[in-house]
Amino acid sequence: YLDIPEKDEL
Amino acid sequence: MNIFRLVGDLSHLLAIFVLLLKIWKSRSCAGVSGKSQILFALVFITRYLDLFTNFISVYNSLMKVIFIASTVATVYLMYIKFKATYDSNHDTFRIEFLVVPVGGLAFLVNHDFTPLEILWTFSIYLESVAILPQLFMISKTGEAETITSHYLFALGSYRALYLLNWIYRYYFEGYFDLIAVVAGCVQTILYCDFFYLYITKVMWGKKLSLPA
Repeated sequence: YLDIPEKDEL
Repeated sequence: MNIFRLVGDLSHLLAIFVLLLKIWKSRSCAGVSGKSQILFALVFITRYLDLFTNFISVYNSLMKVIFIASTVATVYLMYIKFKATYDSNHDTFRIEFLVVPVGGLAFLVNHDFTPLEILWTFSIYLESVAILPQLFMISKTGEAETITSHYLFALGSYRALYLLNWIYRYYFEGYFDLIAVVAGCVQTILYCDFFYLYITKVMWGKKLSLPA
């Protein structure tokens, strides 16, 4: 799970 | 946040409001694909399901709300308020040919097999092809109103700017999301011939008309 980039974009 | 992503988001916001104002002021949605607008509404709804669970910043939450609300408002204006001006004869792209394959691909290729992640992936893939009904409609009518071409230029520019944002974030933050980058490249490539026409015609005050 850790390898998912954070969803901080629109 | 970096300048590419900020200008990209503002370009996206501009595109949405240029279209909304065009429909509202002219009280007509001639030349606009309602199917693309439905797809964009679906893109935002499936992407921003984490609106209440994953707080990033006021900017992020505010923009998500604005994007969802303005796109739903556009769909409302097109299919309800100004339905009489909706050009259904030229807006004939079969969107099920987009939604079904994109839905299947989201199940097969994603970062994590969980509902929220699959819906996010579906949204990313769908956004890359959501403009096809609009481009198809323009190819059928053979031309686009100048305001509609400005809408498309701002909309196409937003994801091109996001590509620059991802290059910046890769080098300065080590951030990389293959799914978003690949879909973003596809999305931007779909605008290439439009960008060519826009820059060679509309920028010189000509009307955007496709070679017959």
